[in-house]
Amino acid sequence: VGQSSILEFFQICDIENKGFITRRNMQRLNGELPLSAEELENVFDTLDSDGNGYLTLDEFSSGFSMFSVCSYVQ
Amino acid sequence: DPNMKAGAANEGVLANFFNSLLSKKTGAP
Repeated sequence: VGQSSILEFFQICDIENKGFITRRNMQRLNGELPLSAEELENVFDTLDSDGNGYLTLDEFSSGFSMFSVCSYVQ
Repeated sequence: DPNMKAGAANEGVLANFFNSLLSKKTGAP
């Protein structure tokens, strides 16, 4: 998975194309991804490392690296 | 250690999340 895929994932979440993802954007994925609202909330909190309520592409991609390093990619 | 358990749970949820995005992108089930 390359940088372009990460950008693609980011854009799936950043529906309004603002350049950042809010908690509300994340909740909207509830119908699109097989994750519960609580799990999405958890994902948001984990990725939002500075806790400012906005997920930037940087935070998003470092979260993705963390996930890749843990070799969870199936 | 509860903190470590929470961390592991978060990793699992994160894995779920990114795997779901991957599936969505590739069209895999």
